[in-house]
Amino acid sequence: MELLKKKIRDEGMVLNEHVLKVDSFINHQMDPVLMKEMGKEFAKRFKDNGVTKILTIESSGIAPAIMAGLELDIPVIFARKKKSLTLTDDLYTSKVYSFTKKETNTITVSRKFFSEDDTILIIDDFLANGHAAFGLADLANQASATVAGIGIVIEKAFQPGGDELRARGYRVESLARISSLKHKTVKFVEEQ
Amino acid sequence: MELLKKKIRDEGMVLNEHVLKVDSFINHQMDPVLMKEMGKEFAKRFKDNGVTKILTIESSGIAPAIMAGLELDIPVIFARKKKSLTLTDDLYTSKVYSFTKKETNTITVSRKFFSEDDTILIIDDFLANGHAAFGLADLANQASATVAGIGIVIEKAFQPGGDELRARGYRVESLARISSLKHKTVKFVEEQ
Ligand SMILES: Nc1nc2c(ncn2[C@@H]2O[C@H](COP(=O)(O)OP(=O)(O)O)[C@@H](OP(=O)(O)OP(=O)(O)O)[C@H]2O)c(=O)[nH]1
Ligand SMILES: Nc1nc2c(ncn2[C@@H]2O[C@H](COP(=O)(O)OP(=O)(O)O)[C@@H](OP(=O)(O)OP(=O)(O)O)[C@H]2O)c(=O)[nH]1
Repeated sequence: MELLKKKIRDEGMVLNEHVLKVDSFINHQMDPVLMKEMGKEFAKRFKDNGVTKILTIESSGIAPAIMAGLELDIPVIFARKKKSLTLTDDLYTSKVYSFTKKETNTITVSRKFFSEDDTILIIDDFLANGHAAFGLADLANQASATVAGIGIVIEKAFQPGGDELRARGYRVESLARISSLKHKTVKFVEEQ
Repeated sequence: MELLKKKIRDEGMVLNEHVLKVDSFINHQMDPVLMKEMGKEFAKRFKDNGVTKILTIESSGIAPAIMAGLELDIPVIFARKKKSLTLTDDLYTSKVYSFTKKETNTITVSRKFFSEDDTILIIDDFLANGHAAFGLADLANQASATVAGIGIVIEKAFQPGGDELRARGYRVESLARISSLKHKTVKFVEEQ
């Protein structure tokens, strides 16, 4: 997605070889117009897949996901990483390991929002080692729902998540795919 | 806002005299069309106030805030309640006490997204005791920014937050104001 790649080039900051900072338009400050365009792009790629619900995870996945839900005119659910005052129903849960924090967290969704009749589009902001995406797919699988695919804003293609998801048969659609963050430079997959 | 009040009557669940559960359209599953309408309503109420940025807090504030930002065509920042991988800049921080959890949490925003030239619209999903709203206003005040007002989706008017914010001179615009949750019934402020 050219608009996104331009924004990454203009405003993204390469913190180190593994981390791209995009706090000015995705992870802290958000650009609503760009979010709407990303929602349209996800909707375009998945409009023929019979998607009935979008599943994302708090917090940075919410904005792109709600815009995609608006375009596809379907509900959007965000998985919780921590306790919430009113999320007390029967839950599906999945464990997600964090390399950075060296800890395992539990993500949860309410069972009542998913059924075997649902076709789920998973959306998240970053795809790195893929643990969050696999966790969300696991929640959908526990509900016996169909996973239409995984929509990602920025995929770090030099990390294994994307390959591992695709090897498992998931369709992964990334709006930007980064091949390298070496030398403080963002390289996108086509521009080897 | 009639559409919101209808949704609350149809899908809201009164858990007890103090808590309304709206997990099916705000706090877990989100209704994108309703979110867009709420964004339009916030924009309508604040369009003449020269708002330059919207400030909300993760997680449930993000969807209504991004939709209001889309309508007003301005950036939206969500304050963090916990550490984030890339939120490492100079920060404004504020302490927010939770009666329920009996603990004080720190909320943070990056200093670089706020200046004295900004006019901030604060948006959040619930207004109860007002601690989160006061915390967000404190962040804006630390930046010497102007607070145009506080946009709330659901105000529990039987709790003190709204009165306390208004007594401090803040303009509080709530899309629905609840006077009581007694007898498992939602009563809105006009219908005494
Ligand atoms: N900006 C940025 N973030 C990255 C990058 N790579 C991964 N992340 C994010 O970092 C967070 C850390 O994820 P971990 O679960 O600790 O993953 P790990 O196994 O890779 O260490 C995740 O945010 P999260 O839990 O989804 O947080 P939130 O923003 O949704 O609250 C993930 O999206 C990157 O290059 N840049
Ligand atoms: N559904 C629902 N929620 C209510 C109600 N009253 C307050 N809340 C939410 O409960 C959470 C608890 O806030 P606390 O900070 O512990 O507040 P407290 O002083 O009132 O105990 C807040 O969610 P949060 O921290 O903003 O969580 P998040 O959803 O944004 O992640 C607040 O918005 C209610 O009647 N119904």
